[in-house]
Amino acid sequence: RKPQARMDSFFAVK
Amino acid sequence: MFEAQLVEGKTFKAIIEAIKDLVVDCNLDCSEEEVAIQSMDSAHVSLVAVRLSASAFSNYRCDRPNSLGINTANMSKILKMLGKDDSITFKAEDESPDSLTMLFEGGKSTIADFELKLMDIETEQLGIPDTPYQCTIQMRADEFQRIVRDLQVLGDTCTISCGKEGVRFSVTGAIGNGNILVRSSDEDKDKVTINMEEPVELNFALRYLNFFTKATPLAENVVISMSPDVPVVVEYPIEEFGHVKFYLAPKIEE
Repeated sequence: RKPQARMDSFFAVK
Repeated sequence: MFEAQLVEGKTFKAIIEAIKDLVVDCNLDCSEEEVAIQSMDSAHVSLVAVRLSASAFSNYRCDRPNSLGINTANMSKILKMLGKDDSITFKAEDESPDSLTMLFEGGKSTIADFELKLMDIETEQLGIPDTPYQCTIQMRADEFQRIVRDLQVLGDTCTISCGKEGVRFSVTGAIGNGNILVRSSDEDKDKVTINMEEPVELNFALRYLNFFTKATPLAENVVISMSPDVPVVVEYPIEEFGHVKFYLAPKIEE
C-alpha cells in the first residue's frame, strides 16, 4: 500500500 | 451589513451538496469581491476551495469582510426547502452575527425566511501558490464521474497518468485490474482537451475523487490539473462567476 500524503505538507499556513 | 441575492439559488444549494460530505463546518468568507470557502477535510488529505464572485449576485453589499461559520449539514437541511427556481437572499449583521438570514423567493405569492445559527470556527487558511501545471485535462464532468465510480469496484487507489496517447485511469485490486484511456477529442458532445508539457503519473485515493464528483451538477466540464509530486486540482467552473476546486494530496511511493 502506498502511504497517503497530507495537504499541509504541500501548502503552508497563511 | 452583508446582503446579497443569488437569483439562481440552486447554484448555492449545489455547492453545499458538493462539499458537505467532505467538510463538516466551514466559514463563508464574505468580502467586497466575493463569497469564498476554504476548508480541508478532517483527515487533511483534501482541500475544498469555493469562490462565488460578487458579480454572481444581484444587490451585493458587504460593508466589511466577515466570516460566517456554518455547519454544512444544517445548511443543507434548510436548502432542502428551496424551490428549484427560487432565489436566495442572504443577510447578516456586521459585528459577529449569531445567525444568517436566508429568504427563498419563487413565485410572487410565497416568501420563506430561515435563520441559520452561526458559530465561531477557527481555521488555518492555506496559501495555495498560483503555479502552472504540467498537465491540464478538460473533459465532461459526468464522464469523469462515471470513470471514478466504475473503477472504485476494483480497488481503492487510482493511478492517473497523462501522456502522449491521452489520460489513463488505472486501478489494480484483488479481483483484477482495469484501465480507462481518455483521448483528446474535438467532438462537440464529449470534447476532451489535453494540454501537456511533460508526462505526469500520480496515485490518488478513489474515495476522495468520488467525493469530488458530487459537484458534477454544477458544471458541464471538469478541469483536472496535475504536476509531479503535488496535489491534483479537480475544478468545476461555475459559469463565469466562480468555481469549486478540490485539491487532493497524492499517495507517495515508499
